[in-house]
Amino acid sequence: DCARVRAGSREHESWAPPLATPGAGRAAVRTFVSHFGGRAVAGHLTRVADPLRTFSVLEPGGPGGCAQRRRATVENTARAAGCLVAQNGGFFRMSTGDCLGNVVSDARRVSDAGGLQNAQFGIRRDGTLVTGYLSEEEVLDSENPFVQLLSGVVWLIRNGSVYINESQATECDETQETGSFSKFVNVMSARTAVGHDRKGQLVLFHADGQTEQRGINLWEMAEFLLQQDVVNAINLDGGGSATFVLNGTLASYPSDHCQDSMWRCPRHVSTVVCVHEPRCQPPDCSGHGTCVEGRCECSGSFWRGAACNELDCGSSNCSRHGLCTETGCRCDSGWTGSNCSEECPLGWYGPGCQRPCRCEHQCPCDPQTGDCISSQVKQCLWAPEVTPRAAELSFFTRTTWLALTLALVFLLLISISANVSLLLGSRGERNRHLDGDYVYHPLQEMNGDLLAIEKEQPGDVREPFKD
Amino acid sequence: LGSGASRDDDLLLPYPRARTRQAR
Repeated sequence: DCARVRAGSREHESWAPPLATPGAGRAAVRTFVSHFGGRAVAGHLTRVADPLRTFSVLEPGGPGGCAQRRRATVENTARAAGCLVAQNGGFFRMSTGDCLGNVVSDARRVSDAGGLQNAQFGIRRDGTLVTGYLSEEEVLDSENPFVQLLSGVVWLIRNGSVYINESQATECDETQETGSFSKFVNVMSARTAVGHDRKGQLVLFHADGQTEQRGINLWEMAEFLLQQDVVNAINLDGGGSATFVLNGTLASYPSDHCQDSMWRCPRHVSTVVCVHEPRCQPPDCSGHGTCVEGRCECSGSFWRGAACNELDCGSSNCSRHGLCTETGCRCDSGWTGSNCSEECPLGWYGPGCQRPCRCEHQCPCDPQTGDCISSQVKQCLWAPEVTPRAAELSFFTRTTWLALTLALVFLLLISISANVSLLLGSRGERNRHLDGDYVYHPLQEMNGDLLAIEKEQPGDVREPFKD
Repeated sequence: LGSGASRDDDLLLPYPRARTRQAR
């Protein structure tokens, strides 16, 4: 609360996420016993290459632990979450178990510092590593929200330089009067810290100790981290809280005594920082894919993106006439086709072109609303918009039937006249037979005699013949 | 192993217990 009043956002550093390297998500743990001011101090340094997928802030004893003011050993919290490496995390109120400061755990906002200015370390949704001081507004940012965030006390290293003095000015509480904060910075003790190096790898630091007897102060820790290429780091809870767990097993020497003071026992703490196997972001791939080694493999043909939360129906994107869904383009009313690029065929309208036009005389209708374009028969039948089939049908209906009728009438007339003439002809013939007249036709094949007879009797044809 | 209750006796506090910092 000694912070100078500044306009705008609070001072912090954002570090772009490292380029993803397949298989580089595992934690690399180094153990050290180093000399600080002539004292041998043991500890661990852990680097994580893909922090967005392998680093989590955990509530004590699992989700809901802060709300329930739980305290749990790092081992218990880490084991349930499957942590490969785990350390104690943020500060907490020992009497009540309250988590202090900001806590965002796997994209869940758990605890809010209420604008209190202490050093923060977090990872945003896009993998950006953020270190420093954050306003309330920045903590609650929804455009690129924090997926992991926790609070420490004292910004140890800022952009490759020790930043303790500036932190004391920002985070102190009447330092000159009480001396409490100054002692906190300078006393030797067990310490933990979190930060990142120049490669964008997350770095966890832990050093064993006991307040005022063993361990290191914040200056020594900052110098050690600088030698390890750390560019931004904050100090986390220390003293009896400092705990390091490797593969579910306590791997440090806690400074709190057990009830039997012969032994040392790990403290039940609040939040935990955890390094685990790569997880997808979000872990369930938004419900539209499968997480395979930290990468979402999207299901279906249209879900895309690292989180399988983007629908992609191809370059045409439904031709601006539809909505891309997980089953493909859902076309607007009046449009059809896999890309919604085709208008409804004439005679059909509506969503999916499923509704037939209900217009008189085959008039076309609006493909979107179904409103009839024209109601006059003449316009519809000869309108150029009418389909060829419809035009053919109308032509067939009028001309062909007329021609067919005329042809049939003509044939009928011919048939009638032929029958009448045949009838009249046969009647005349019969009448001639009834009159009793005979007609004789002389045979012509009579050895040529006929010619001689005809010459002798040319006047009467009946005389040469006798009954 | 090492899972007994601790005495919480190695306290390393940045601020005095009695003080409550004002949020801004």
